[in-house]
Amino acid sequence: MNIFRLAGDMTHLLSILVLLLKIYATKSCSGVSRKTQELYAIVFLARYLDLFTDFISVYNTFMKIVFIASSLAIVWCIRVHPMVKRSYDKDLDTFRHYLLVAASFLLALFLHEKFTFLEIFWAFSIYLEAVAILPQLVLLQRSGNVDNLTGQYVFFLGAYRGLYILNWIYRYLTEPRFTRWIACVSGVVQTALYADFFYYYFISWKNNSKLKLPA
Amino acid sequence: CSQESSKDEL
Repeated sequence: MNIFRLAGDMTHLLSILVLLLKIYATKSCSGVSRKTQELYAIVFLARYLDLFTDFISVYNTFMKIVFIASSLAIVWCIRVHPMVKRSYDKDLDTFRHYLLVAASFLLALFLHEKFTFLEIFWAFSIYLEAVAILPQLVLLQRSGNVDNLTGQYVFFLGAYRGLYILNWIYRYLTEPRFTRWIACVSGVVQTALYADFFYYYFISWKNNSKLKLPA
Repeated sequence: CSQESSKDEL
């Protein structure tokens, strides 16, 4: 474990806590894409299939359980909780996210570390996570003004994978046989997708103005 | 050291 990876995991956890706070405090999921939340639930379920078979550390197991439980809880809130469900804007959240699932799985069938069930689902989860934010970014562009908590949620979610890239560079330089191309390339693509969001987020922070993504 | 489990990251 290095400082970049720890910072990445904590930033990821923070993004989830900010989203939970937004939904709990405002009893609303306006500006939040249910489809992105569903994709993240699939990402965690597919990536942590080895949760009970492959013990790495207490930290690792604890975080996996937190990520799976929180992503399922958020999807449940948006789909089932009467007050939150009412604020979900399905006319804005129209990204065909099942195409992302299909494309990621297809790619994982061809590009993986080993042709085993766990490895294919792991690669699938890596590719899917890279594009999982797309429905959310599209929704932010459509919904015009973005409330602070949702903006912070997306910012921390994008920043965590950027910190992971620093972690991979650090590990590549310090560990003799460290190579993880699938996660690295996918992580760079994932972080790049946030580039324009980061730009507008920085502008809004600098001008102390409302975050607004151009349509 | 043994080949570190390649899935030690979240």
